[in-house]
Amino acid sequence: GRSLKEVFRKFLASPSADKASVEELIRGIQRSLLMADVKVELVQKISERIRARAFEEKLPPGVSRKDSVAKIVYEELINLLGGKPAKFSTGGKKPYVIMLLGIQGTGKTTTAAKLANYLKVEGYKVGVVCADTYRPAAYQQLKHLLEPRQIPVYGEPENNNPVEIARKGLEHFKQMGVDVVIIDTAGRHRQQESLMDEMKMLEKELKPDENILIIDGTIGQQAGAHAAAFHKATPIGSIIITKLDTSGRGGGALAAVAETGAPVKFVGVGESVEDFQPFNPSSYIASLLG
Amino acid sequence: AKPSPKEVENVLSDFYLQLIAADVAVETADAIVNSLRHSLLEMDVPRFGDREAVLKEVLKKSIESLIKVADVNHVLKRVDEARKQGRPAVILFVGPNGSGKTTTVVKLAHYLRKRGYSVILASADTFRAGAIEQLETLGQRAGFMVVSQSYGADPAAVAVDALNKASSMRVNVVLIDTAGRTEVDRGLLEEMRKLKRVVKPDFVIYTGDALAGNAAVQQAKMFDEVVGIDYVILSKVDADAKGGSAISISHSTGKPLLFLGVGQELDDLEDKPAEKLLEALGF
Ligand SMILES: Nc1nc2c(ncn2[C@@H]2O[C@H](COP(=O)(O)OP(=O)(O)OP(=O)(O)O)[C@@H](O)[C@H]2O)c(=O)[nH]1
Ligand SMILES: Nc1nc2c(ncn2[C@@H]2O[C@H](COP(=O)(O)OP(=O)(O)OP(=O)(O)O)[C@@H](O)[C@H]2O)c(=O)[nH]1
Ligand SMILES: [Mg+2]
Ligand SMILES: [Mg+2]
Repeated sequence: GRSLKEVFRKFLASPSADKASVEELIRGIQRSLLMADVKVELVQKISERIRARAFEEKLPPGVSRKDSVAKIVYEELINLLGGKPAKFSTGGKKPYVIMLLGIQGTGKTTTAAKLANYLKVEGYKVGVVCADTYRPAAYQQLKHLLEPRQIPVYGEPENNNPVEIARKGLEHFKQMGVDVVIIDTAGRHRQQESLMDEMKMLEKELKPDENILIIDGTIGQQAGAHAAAFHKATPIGSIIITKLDTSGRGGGALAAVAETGAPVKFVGVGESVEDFQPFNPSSYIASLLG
Repeated sequence: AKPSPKEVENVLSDFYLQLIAADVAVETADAIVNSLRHSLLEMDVPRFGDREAVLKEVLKKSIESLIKVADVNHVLKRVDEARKQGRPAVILFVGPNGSGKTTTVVKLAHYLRKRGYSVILASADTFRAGAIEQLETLGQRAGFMVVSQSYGADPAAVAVDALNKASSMRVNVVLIDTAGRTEVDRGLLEEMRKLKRVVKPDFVIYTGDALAGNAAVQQAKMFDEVVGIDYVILSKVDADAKGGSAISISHSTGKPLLFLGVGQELDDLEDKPAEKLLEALGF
């Protein structure tokens, strides 16, 4: 199929935006969004919104129907990202407690190190707790990433009670006077009942200020269902999309935002601790549209 | 009677969306739908009754033919041949970041040992934080020797070290774990090609994440093009994955599915992937 750029160019070059050319544009957008892993239902929803607005809206003076449609496409996609502010803030709470949650292998541990480093550079004093009692060498992995950056890591490799480890880690960092504590947890998915119960226990006992759902940028159509299950068990405050340096474009995150109402705050763009950026909605939308 | 083009298009567009919702990649779903259109138009459907149901049934049956599955006995036969030749069989594991390679290596070692083979593991991920300790811990717990060096060591050196130990100890199989890497980094793919050239494995197994969407195609394709893969293992099928990526990967690379990873424990390796996948796809 043609790239969306060509579809858009053809649309903008056509003499006028009639129903047929708008339909052709919508088809091109649908294909692009599906290839970027946007959930089928969301693609259909967005198509209806574009279709409805394209011909029912009153055109502002001097604006062509075509330009209006292009603007509508962009607006509808931005709307899917939710209106919530996506900037990190502790709101003055100290220590501000963040808990990272997500499916196995999505990049939680690496992101714990990235977020800790990012916040340290921003001037916060940060401590990281390894509350993953399942993954072999999880604590070593965090230390390996953070010791070179002088960011303290708390862990108890012999203890298999994550709630206890997290509580003691929190106390340890409170004593140290840190501004932010990041808690790394074990990978889990919604079919693992005992792990979902453990997550609820962590939420209940630690009462984090922000639960961040880590979403793999390569995840497909299941992203929404998983995000909904996480959110039902523990309220998700924000989302971080990882591995956007791969062929994945992170379209699954739109469904996660829809299911949790949480904004995307950061993205991971590589394996190094520095490969971490605040989320940029415009460039994300541009890459979804291919 | 022959179905009308409109009937065929109705059935095909529903089928298309079902494939996409099951995580079949867009380009794969396009190709499947296009290849089925002609045979559907040529079908004989009853004059009355639910004609579309007849077409839908044909589409459902076509799903089975889309999953390319390997016979694990072919792998075991090769291991037996290597044993006769007095050398260890070598299997190289490659794949994208976090797809389950390290865990799968230990699962496969356990699977082979249950069938009477001795196995040692090579920790050739000398890059990622905690990778060596992770495989060493998993190996120790399961009772497998892990050959490792230090971080920053040449993965090929670790692999050769393991091969030499296996030869001198008369071990049947060496499984080589490597670092996750992105298909977008040509240099990292080339590193894998070089490792393969040095080690000369009997098989290269690509481990992919069953939850991956459209990226699954490009990932598997690039690994196959640059490194060359023989088999595919799809992990995390237990995470409610529909498994459509198995179809996308089969379709784009032609390489067969050997196992499914269905959990985090040693036994969670499914060697009858077709049945499990058809159940997951829910067609
Ligand atoms: N290319 C790329 N790889 C990443 C990124 N973030 C993490 N990774 C890699 O993804 C793999 C998994 O990362 P982890 O941090 O161990 O993932 P996890 O979610 O903690 O895994 P579990 O604890 O086992 O659930 C590692 O190889 C990381 O280096 C990213 O933004 N880009
Ligand atoms: N639920 C489930 N989890 C799995 C499966 N296979 C692996 N995992 C988990 O996925 C996470 C990542 O697995 P690893 O074996 O570290 O993946 P990897 O490909 O070696 O990762 P990198 O070396 O960092 O690229 C771990 O938490 C594993 O326990 C599976 O079949 N099902
Ligand atoms: Mg982890
Ligand atoms: Mg690994």
